[in-house]
Amino acid sequence: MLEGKFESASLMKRLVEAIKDSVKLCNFNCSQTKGITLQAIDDSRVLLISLKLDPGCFEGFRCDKNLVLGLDLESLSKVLKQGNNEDYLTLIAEDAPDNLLVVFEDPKKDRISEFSLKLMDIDSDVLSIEDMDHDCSITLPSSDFAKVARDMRTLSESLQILVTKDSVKFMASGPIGTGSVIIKAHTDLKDGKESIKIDLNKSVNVTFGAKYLNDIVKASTLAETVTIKLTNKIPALFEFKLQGGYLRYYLAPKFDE
Amino acid sequence: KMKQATLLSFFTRS
Repeated sequence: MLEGKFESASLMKRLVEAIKDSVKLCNFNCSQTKGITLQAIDDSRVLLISLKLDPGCFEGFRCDKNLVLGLDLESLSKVLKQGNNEDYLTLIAEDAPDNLLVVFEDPKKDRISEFSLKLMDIDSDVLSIEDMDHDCSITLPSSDFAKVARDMRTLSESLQILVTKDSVKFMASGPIGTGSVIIKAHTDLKDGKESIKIDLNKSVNVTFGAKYLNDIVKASTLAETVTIKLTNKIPALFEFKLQGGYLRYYLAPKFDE
Repeated sequence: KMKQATLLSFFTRS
């Protein structure tokens, strides 16, 4: 039996909203030691989502037997919208489940809502992702990155990112003209989360599809900062750290034909 | 014109 209780429904609500436009059907893998993990690839095979929710992400977590919960994220989103952000959220499944039970309790315990969601058999590709060495790593406020990705998409369907020792330059060039945004490394002593950190082994010049970057920045509601790891000509890693877990996106680059 | 790569060129199916 699986019983995972979140202190508040808002984490799961934000997670599903962040990924449901990229992937529709997902297998949630549940185990006592690893908690809940998920790997899903978008239909175009360009963007991969990797989620880890350690047992420590939960107020209570129990999973007697490893389980795979095949879920339609559109349906899960509909059910999660029925709960309030500050409700407790508990996910419950039997050992060979046909359904996932989703329970919301308001903190005053005078209202309990229960939903049963049908599970699906989902046959999906799983890719093995080894730890990669990257040419550079950038950590910046997730809202800053979201603004650049959204703004620059209005100019071009591609976003070029150039990283040097102390700055990151985002460039877009399209039918109406060109634009660039330069972000410089700095340390904010008052609020560390506002700092911009660049670790560089080698300068990087990579280009990504703006549409995918706009999907990725939907996760900026989950973490105040995002870490972007880039290497020339290989997929980039975008990581949003969660309390006791992470949401990672791997994005394949664009290149000159 | 730029071409979009897929992840399948970089990662193997497990």
